[in-house]
Amino acid sequence: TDIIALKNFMDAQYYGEIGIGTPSQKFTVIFDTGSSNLWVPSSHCYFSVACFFHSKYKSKQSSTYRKNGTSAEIHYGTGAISGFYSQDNVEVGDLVVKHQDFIEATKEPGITFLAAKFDGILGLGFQEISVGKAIPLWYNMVDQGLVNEPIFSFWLNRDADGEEGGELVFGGVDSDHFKGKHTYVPVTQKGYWQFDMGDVLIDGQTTGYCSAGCAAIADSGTSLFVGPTTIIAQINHAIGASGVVSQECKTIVSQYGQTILEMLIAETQPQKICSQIGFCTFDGTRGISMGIESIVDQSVDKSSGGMHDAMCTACEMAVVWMQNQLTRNQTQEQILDYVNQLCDRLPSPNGESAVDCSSLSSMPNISFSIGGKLFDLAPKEYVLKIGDGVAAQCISGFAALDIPPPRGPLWILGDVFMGRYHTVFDYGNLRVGFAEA
Amino acid sequence: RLVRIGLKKKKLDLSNRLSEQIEYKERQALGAPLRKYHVRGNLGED
Repeated sequence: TDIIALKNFMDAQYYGEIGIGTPSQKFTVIFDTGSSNLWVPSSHCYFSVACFFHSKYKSKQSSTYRKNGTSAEIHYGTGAISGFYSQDNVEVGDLVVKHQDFIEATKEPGITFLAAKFDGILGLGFQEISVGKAIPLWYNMVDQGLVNEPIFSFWLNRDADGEEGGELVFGGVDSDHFKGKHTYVPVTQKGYWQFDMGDVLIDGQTTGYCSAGCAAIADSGTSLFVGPTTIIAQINHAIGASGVVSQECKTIVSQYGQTILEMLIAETQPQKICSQIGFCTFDGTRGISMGIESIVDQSVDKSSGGMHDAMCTACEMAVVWMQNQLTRNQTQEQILDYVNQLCDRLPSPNGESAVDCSSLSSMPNISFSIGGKLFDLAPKEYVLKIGDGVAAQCISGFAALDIPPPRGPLWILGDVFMGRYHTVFDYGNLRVGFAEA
Repeated sequence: RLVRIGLKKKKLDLSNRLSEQIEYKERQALGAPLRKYHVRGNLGED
């Protein structure tokens, strides 16, 4: 669970089609190098709304179906699925992988999979992280001699407009989609496609953070470039990005800082202050949609008796910091200034930060040293634009996530990186290669 | 032989992120460890 739980499919953008059974039943899946199971919704999924909006596998209609029935459950960062194993032939491109174990999902709770454009996930990671130790599709493809070389490669088209969103090639590489030679690094731990990454540079200046080496994975199922909070905060600070909570925190300090200080001086309990000034009492006025939030609010109130949101978190942290500073005999002005600075360090929901869409030209290049070579990302390559026109939002392609040992700390090189650099997954030589896309 | 799988790219849109934000709120309320990094926890059922 610790391993699989990294996934966040919110911004997943790249999909492909596979077929399962005979005759073939079509499914849209994410080809995900950060997990190792194949799952699609089952016709036996009755009580999850997500199943009604996606293609479902009907074993009765397949002449090549074989029953397994072992139960299975996968927890992702933004949703969990459960169901049971079945076996059938899987059509990938013009290949047919026979006797492939996969999960028929009978429960897809939550909104992520409901809103998703994909039906399921096809994991391309190693068997070591396969739930139930099921043999991954890629292993069977190699074992059944369906590809000449045990290699697959990704080209993700960043400028896609229409159908040509990218290409996954099993059995080799497509020379049309990269320039020069690939820089290869060995897989250091099987499970994810994990390798050692070197230094991180901001506009050519070393941060020193990974000069002694950092573990990283190439993950086609993650959109952003994810790393430890400490260094991601540094990068996001350099590109002028700030998190949602950070912004809330600053608002609180500017509008309520003086009030909070006076309440603290009057010995009001810190934990009560945020409720008293209205930040931890959900009033339906915050967030994007009052109507929907109020529905969610009612449902979560029943199960947990209350809820916190970003503003409440920010408020509580600001108050605690102010109280700490008061005990150090700082002036009120110094305290407010200090807390304002600390606001920048607050993590955001999803670890994401917002940037100003009109400031791309002033942002620095961010570079990563892999295999002794520098791989650059320019602002237009690491900033994601969501929506169009005046309503467009821009988010930093660098998100914070602290993965604990023994797996972590870990960097996740998602689509932001793989879009810029054509990526080869060399299973035969246990290595990963990157070349300019 | 090379087996080529064409990939489609979906545009990022605000509605997906709205869904995600709502789900984030659910998770916040349902599991304390999720509040900070929401790596895991019990997720709300439909």
